[in-house]
Amino acid sequence: MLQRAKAAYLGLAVGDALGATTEFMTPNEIRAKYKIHRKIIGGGWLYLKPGQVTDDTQMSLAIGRALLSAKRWDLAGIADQFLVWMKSKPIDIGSTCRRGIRNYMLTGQLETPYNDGDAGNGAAMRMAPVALFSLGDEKVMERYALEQAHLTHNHPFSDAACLTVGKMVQRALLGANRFELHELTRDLVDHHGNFRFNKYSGNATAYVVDTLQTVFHYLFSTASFEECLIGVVNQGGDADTTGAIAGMIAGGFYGLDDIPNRWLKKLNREVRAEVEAQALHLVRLSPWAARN
Amino acid sequence: MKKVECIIKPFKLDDVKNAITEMGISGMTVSEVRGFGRQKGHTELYRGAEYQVDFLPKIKLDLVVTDEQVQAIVEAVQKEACTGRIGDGKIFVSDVEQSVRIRTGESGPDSL
Amino acid sequence: MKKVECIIKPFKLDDVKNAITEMGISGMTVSEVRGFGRQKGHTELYRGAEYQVDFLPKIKLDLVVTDEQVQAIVEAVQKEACTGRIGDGKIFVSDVEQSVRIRTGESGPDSL
Amino acid sequence: MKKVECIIKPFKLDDVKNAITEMGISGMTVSEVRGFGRQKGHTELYRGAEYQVDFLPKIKLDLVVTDEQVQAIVEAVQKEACTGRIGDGKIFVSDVEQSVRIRTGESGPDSL
Ligand SMILES: Nc1ncnc2c1ncn2[C@@H]1O[C@H](COP(=O)(O)OP(=O)(O)O)[C@@H](O)[C@H]1O
Ligand SMILES: Nc1ncnc2c1ncn2[C@@H]1O[C@H](COP(=O)(O)OP(=O)(O)O)[C@@H](O)[C@H]1O
Ligand SMILES: Nc1ncnc2c1ncn2[C@@H]1O[C@H](COP(=O)(O)OP(=O)(O)O)[C@@H](O)[C@H]1O
Ligand SMILES: [Mg+2]
Ligand SMILES: [Mg+2]
Repeated sequence: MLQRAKAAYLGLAVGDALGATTEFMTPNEIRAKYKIHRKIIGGGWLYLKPGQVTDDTQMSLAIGRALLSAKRWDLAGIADQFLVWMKSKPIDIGSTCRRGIRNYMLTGQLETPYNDGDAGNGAAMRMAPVALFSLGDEKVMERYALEQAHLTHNHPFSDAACLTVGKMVQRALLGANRFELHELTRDLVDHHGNFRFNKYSGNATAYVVDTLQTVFHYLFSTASFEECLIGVVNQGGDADTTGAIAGMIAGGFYGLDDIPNRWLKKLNREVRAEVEAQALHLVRLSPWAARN
Repeated sequence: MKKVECIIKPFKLDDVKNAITEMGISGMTVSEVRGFGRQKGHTELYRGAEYQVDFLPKIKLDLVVTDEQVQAIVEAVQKEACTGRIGDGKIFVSDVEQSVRIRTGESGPDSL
Repeated sequence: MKKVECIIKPFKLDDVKNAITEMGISGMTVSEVRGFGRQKGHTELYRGAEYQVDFLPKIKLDLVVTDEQVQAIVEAVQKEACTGRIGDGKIFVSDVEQSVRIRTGESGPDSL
Repeated sequence: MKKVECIIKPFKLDDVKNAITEMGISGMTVSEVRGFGRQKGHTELYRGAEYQVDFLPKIKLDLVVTDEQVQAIVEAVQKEACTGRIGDGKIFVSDVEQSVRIRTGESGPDSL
């Protein structure tokens, strides 16, 4: 189980680092430049070093730090860690996340007001540490997912995405098979028909609906972690985030042995070490660990 | 929304920019200008005659921010840009009625 | 009257200028500025160390127009200046209380 | 307080600056801009083809002054910058809500 938890969290970091190279590119541009992008080489619009991660992994690590230092759910602690992170001059911050963190800095409020523009993927991309920390209790995961999401994103599509991603990561860790994971996406599509992905449109933008359609399309039409991530990042668009979300679900589902070693080795050493450490400690604090 | 227009000494740009990015400011627009005020330029020799350089290089920083942020920003810029010597510059605040992010068409404070 | 201040990518100047002159806008004032925001500059090597170029060249277009023209102008500039990629820029609208044409001394909307 | 923004022909800078300093204006900020309007640029030969130079060099003078000074300043600048030929420029007046002297932290009209 601990290995699977590590795989989910590492999957997120690997997807982030791999996808960052093709973020904001179109599939044609990617094809022209890389034929098939399948190596962690950095670059991209952020001029990254190979193995460097972006806000997707960094905000997740911030959540993990808050939870591990408080040893319990601590929303204010998470908000404080986000603020520390914002002040550390990160390589990128999404505009919706920045507004939410700034709002917390100015007002101390732990929930941003509802906003039509909040249907982006910035909250869903942070679900890995939340899923690990609440493993074994889906009701508690749901509460935590929405609280952390509403620090920056307050929109029903983002909410639904966080809950579905959280459930898929947890059930994958608990040994769900492919059909059981697919069932979770069908629940989402029942509530919000626009997430339907069986005729995939190819849109991989940061709009959370496009993001999840891309993740689910490749998750269910491929048979390995590597194949899934390569499919996702070569779709371009918000590739680091689609990569990160696909990575956390696929990582949890396929397990550590299925993550290509060449990708793990390229990942920034400190990031990899902290991700692995957080995965272990977060699961050890979870309801699942308490029962086992 | 308000525009906070800061005229500062050029060597202060990095300090001011770092101070305001820590406050969650998403961006700013900078231009090179020349200032005329109580601070005197040095004299220069040109074609054998000495003359006063009147206009001194300054940097103008324009930041459009939400109403709630204005005071904190004004204080941070003033603190960071101040050397205590004549010519440190000015901060002017004026109203901005509309703002649009060109890339997405978003408007209002969300576009900042 | 309103001032419509547009920060755009430099290669968009001609497209934007043509779009607004087609709408009957008689004049504008343009300056070269540098922008700082989410868009990253490339890295440069300087004294053996790599560093990020932070401030990117932008063009600032100032047009003072009548109140009735504002919305159409804002929409036209946004449409024309947009590439969909980070760093496309901003449009800010603020109030202008008086305007004078220097050549004739005319004032108000007729001076625009 | 008001910002008086003057777009003038570059050779008029000294005359205008002298006229306003005589009125007790303590400072101003100047930038080089390019203007587009009814005044046509000359044509230039470039790679064998003649083309219109559209944007003409202008000087932009920004002075923030007290409300009471505005009319006198506007009249003085208009008078001094005027040549009677197309392209003399514009004066725009807008409101300034706050002003701070960076050196001392003083604010309001005393900071001007
Ligand atoms: N009334 C004004 N309007 C616009 N800019 C001004 C004004 N007064 C001063 N400035 C700008 O502020 C700069 C500093 O002003 P100065 O009088 O030299 O020093 P101090 O502000 O320290 O008294 C000037 O170089 C100019 O750029
Ligand atoms: N708050 C702001 N005030 C003034 N200018 C800004 C502000 N934010 C951004 N800008 C200008 O807009 C440009 C584009 O901003 P950026 O954040 O890179 O991309 P985008 O607008 O596409 O999100 C910047 O280079 C800068 O010139
Ligand atoms: N609507 C406007 N908004 C901003 N600046 C303007 C506007 N119209 C003209 N200008 C500025 O004024 C200058 C002179 O304008 P122009 O039309 O050539 O001559 P005139 O003002 O003598 O009719 C232009 O070069 C430009 O810098
Ligand atoms: Mg990212
Ligand atoms: Mg992204």
